[in-house]
Amino acid sequence: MKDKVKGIAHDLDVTKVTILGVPDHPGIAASIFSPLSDAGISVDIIVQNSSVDKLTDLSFTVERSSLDEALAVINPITKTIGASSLTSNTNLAKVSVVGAGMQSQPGYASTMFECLNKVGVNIEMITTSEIRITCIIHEEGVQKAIRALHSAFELEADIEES
Amino acid sequence: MKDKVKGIAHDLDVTKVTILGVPDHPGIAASIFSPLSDAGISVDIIVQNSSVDKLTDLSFTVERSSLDEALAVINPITKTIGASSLTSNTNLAKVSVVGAGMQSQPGYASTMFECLNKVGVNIEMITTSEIRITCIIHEEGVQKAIRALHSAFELEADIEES
Ligand SMILES: C[C@@H](O)[C@H](N)C(=O)O
Ligand SMILES: C[C@@H](O)[C@H](N)C(=O)O
Repeated sequence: MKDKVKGIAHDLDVTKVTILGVPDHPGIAASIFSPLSDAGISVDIIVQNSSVDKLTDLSFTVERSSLDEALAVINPITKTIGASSLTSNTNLAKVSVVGAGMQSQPGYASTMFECLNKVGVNIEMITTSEIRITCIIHEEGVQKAIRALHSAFELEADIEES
Repeated sequence: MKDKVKGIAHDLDVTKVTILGVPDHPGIAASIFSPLSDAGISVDIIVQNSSVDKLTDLSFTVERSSLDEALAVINPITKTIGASSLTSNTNLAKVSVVGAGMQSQPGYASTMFECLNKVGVNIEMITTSEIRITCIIHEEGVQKAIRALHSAFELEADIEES
């Protein structure tokens, strides 16, 4: 079942910003990301899970060099939209299993998660698409995560950075 | 800036399962998704945001026809891993802006979010990759969301289902 996997990608330049306790109604996501794009800040991944009691958390990642600027933009917005607080973490990395049509055949995500567990790497965030299963992890786990994933998916070498 | 967008995709067969209050340590994601893949259940998207006080929520989507089976698998696991509860929602749909290299140029996500806000569609979940910005919304908003997104990104017609 490893035949749909093209390779393992990783990115060491990953900084996460999380806005906590974001009110869950139309316009909130727009009021966070429009100012970021107006400031010319490139956002890599965006993750929002479903709300509980009408509140949710909204996370996004940027390159480390964009963090100060992103926080300067987001800080006032956090108050305007009535969110409870803002956190950021620069000690993260991204590892992805890259393939095609993986969601139509069970087992790829579980293989990735079992593999990270085997090497003691905690999964901080998960986001997926048809061609990519992405986990955000602590940066110190990246090398062992990549080696373990190559072995679990029977691959030779990294396909690419990020 | 619309030039990187290939089209708008949507999927009406979207059922979400959320496991709330999942302990955030290695092995938890594996213990949720291995039984699902052993049962032959195909999972579409998986979303996990970062934890607060060592707890997070883990959501995934399946086709409606797989919900009963997925719940039968996940119900006992919810207790075994010490999660607090389990919810599911079958009234959802997925809309995605599909393109290439969108994360390197700011504005695509904010355009999508502004657009959904304009037609009063609430964004329930967000997940992204380099080639796709995906929002889970309530299914009754799908038609107006698709029309509005085509117009916002100056596109002719749907590229594909899901
Ligand atoms: C939380 C945020 O995504 C909100 N639901 C919105 O539609 O903008
Ligand atoms: C919550 C879950 O992703 C956990 N952090 C794990 O590594 O399995």
